[in-house]
Amino acid sequence: EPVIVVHGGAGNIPDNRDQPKFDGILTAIRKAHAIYKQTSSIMDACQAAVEYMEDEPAFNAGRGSVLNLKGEIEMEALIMEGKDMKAGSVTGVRNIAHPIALARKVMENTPHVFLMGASANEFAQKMGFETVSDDYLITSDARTGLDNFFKSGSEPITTEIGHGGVG
Amino acid sequence: TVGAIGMDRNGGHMVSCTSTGGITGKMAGRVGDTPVLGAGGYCDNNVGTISTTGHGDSIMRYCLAQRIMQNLENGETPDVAAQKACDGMSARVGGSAGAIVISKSGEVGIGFSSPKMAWAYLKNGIIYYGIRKGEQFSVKL
Repeated sequence: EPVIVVHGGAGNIPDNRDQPKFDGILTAIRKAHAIYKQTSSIMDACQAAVEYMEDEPAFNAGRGSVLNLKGEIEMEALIMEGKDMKAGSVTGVRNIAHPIALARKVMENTPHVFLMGASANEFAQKMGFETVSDDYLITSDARTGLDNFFKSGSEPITTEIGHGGVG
Repeated sequence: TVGAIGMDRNGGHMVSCTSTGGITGKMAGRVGDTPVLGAGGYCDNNVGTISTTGHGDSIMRYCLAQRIMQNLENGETPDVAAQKACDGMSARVGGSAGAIVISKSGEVGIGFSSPKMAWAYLKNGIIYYGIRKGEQFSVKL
């Protein structure tokens, strides 16, 4: 059997977030295992686990990402494999559902490791990624988190997701 | 932040994946630890694979994933390698963090200096999971 480990973020996670986190990480593991059985690829399996969590608003990634000071989402992702130590990463990416998939494209389809911002989005477009709207990505919890951040006088953030999440 | 790491059943090939929305109220253009190799993650079949989470600006300053790799190379178990590095980061630069680790021999490590970290791993058909220190539940795959 493969060994697969996932995490769903760290910080001062409110107790009422425990169960959604458990539900999400258990499903992510099961999805990863199912993909591994189909493909025998540990990379496909781990990517599937992360993509599932990127789709779940219970996590601070993809849909459910927290907001910056302008009320926008800027996402980041990194993928690395251990045989040849190839890697791909992106930062400042907007309006795509799966930044981890874009990081993999950087690893597999460019001579580089790290793409940023508008150029990373341009590359996503070339790779055929569909654009998703802000309305899809931005959750009410994320808006509440930013409101609370402003109300608290922009004090350093110690709680997770929505809520002032650490990344 | 979310992460997934894995080792296949043939030959010990390993992978690390991490993805994040960052931190609430960050400045536009702020880059966190997640996309930075040696901070948000790292992977080398000769040593192990890691994904981290937590206060990104602290994780970058401490090169958390690289520190854990170094602990593994020095013979620490994955649990100790992760916990030592997270505690070391919190003591040295502040902030809190967590990490998931698989060593080249397939051992799993979980460590965090934050109050909580949601984690789960699959080994031999059983999923082990938890969120608080010292807590572990299990369920069949």
